[in-house]
Amino acid sequence: MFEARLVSSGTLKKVLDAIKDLLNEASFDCSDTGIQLQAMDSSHVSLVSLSLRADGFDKYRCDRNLTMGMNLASMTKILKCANNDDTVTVKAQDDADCVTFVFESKKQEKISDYEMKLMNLDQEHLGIPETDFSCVIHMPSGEFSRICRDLSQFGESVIISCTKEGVRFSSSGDIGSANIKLAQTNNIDKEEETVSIDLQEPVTLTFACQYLNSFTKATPLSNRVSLSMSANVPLVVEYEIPDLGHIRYYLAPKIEE
Amino acid sequence: NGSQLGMSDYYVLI
Repeated sequence: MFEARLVSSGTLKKVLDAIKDLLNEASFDCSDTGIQLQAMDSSHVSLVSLSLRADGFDKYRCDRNLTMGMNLASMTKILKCANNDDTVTVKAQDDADCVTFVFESKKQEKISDYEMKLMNLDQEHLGIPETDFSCVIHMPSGEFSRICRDLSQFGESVIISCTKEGVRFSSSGDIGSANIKLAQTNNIDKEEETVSIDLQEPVTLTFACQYLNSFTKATPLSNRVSLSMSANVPLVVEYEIPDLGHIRYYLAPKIEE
Repeated sequence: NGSQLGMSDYYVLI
C-alpha cells in the first residue's frame, strides 16, 4: 500500500508545473524515505531530479517500493480538478496498474477521487557523481526567472560568466545584445533578496535559453535558486521546496563548434 | 551559437 497526503494541493500543482514543460511522462519512485523522480527531456540535453521527503508529507506510508509511471498531461487534467487549498492524497495498491488522487475540501464537505492509469516506462537512470563546483550562485528565484525571460528575447543562448566580482548573464542575436550584471549583496535585513557567490575559480559557460526558461517554471516553489557551475560538467539549477524536498535541473552546456 | 552537448556526454546509465 502506498499513501501520501499533502494539506495543500497547490504544492503538488506547483511541482507538476515545474516538470511538465520538460517531460511528457515520468516515473515516480516511491520508497519509505519518500518520492524520487529522475528523467531526461526528450532531447536528452537536460535532466530533472525531484526529491520529496516522506517527512515532508502530512501522512506518508509506503509498504513496498513502487514505481509509478505517469502521463503528466493526464496528471495535469486531474490536478486541475482540485482547489489549491484542498488536501490531496495519492494512493496506490502494491503492484497496482492505477493510482488514485483524493481531494478533500477544507471543511470536508466535498470529497472527490480520480483514478489514473499508470504506464510502464523505460527507466533510464543516470549516475550523477557528487561534484565540487567551481562556483555556486545563490540568488532570488524571481530575479533569475526575469533574467532568463529578458535575455531570451535577444538570442537562443545565454552566456553565464561568474567571477569574484559577480555574475554576468549575456545574450546576443539579430536585434542586438544584452548584458545583465549582478554583484554580490550584503543585505542581511532581507536575506531572501541577497545574491551570494561561492567561488573557487571563475567559470564561463553557454546554455540554451529554452531550457533555462523551462527550469524557471519551478519559481513558485521557492523564493531562492542556486546555480552551480564547473568548466566541464552540466549546470545545476536547484530550488529547495520548503519542508518537503528539492528539484534540481541539469543542463549540458553548448560548446564552440 | 555553438553546438549543444547532451547528458550522455557527461553521465552514464546505471
